[in-house]
Amino acid sequence: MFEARLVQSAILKKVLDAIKDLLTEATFECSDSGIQVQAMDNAHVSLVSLNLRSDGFDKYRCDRNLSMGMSIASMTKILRCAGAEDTVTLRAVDNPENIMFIFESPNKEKLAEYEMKLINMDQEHLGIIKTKETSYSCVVKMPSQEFSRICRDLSQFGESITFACSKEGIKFSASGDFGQATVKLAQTADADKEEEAVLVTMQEPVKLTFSCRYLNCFVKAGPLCAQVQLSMSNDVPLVCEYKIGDIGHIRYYLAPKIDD
Amino acid sequence: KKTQNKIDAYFKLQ
Repeated sequence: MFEARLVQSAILKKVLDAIKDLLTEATFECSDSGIQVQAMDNAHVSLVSLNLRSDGFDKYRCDRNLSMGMSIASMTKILRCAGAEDTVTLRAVDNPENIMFIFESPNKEKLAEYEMKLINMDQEHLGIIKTKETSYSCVVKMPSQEFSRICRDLSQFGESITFACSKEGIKFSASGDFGQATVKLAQTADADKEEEAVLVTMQEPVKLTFSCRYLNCFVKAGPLCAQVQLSMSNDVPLVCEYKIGDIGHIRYYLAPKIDD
Repeated sequence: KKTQNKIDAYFKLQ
């Protein structure tokens, strides 16, 4: 038996918004410690790693480990049926063929149940990728809205954005047929609010180029968290991380563009 | 000129 309950179904809606443009289907690994998803986009350029800890749920029970293949489009359709204030419960039996989504209104007068068929995921199981969080040359924390804005604005100039990070701050630049654009963000000296701060932790400067298309998918996670964390080292994938309240995080890994 | 690398190249997928 698997059962996971979240008082705020809005969190799950936002999580789906954050992955639906990158993934068509994904395996949800459920265990005693929580729910984990790791999946690459079709082009194998980016990897999405989603973690929802069991202690972050309002109720969580997982008697045996389950791997459930789910269509992200179908899941999105079902989550659209949840009211903004509804509670959501995910429920499956052991060896399930279906998963149940149960939405309950705050006054408990409306109870809606949706059943979704699981998919047999033929694709090779990824295993869980471990990364060393401390080994990045630059780690930047900045307002997620600002990051979304910069990706959107610079996407108008070309297909990719170059991130250059030094101890002064981070510089984003793009160029194309009609011109070029540069946005520099300095480290904030004293931000009034923590969520408005720009913080740079640098071991050595980095300069990396990334595809706008993927960055603009990642920023869909913006509503999950006021701050985004960008971890970078030269010649390795960017890690773009959004915390999901007290329950977990979503991390996107994006392969850089390399010189021919 | 830059080309898009694949993420597989960076992770040993089990």
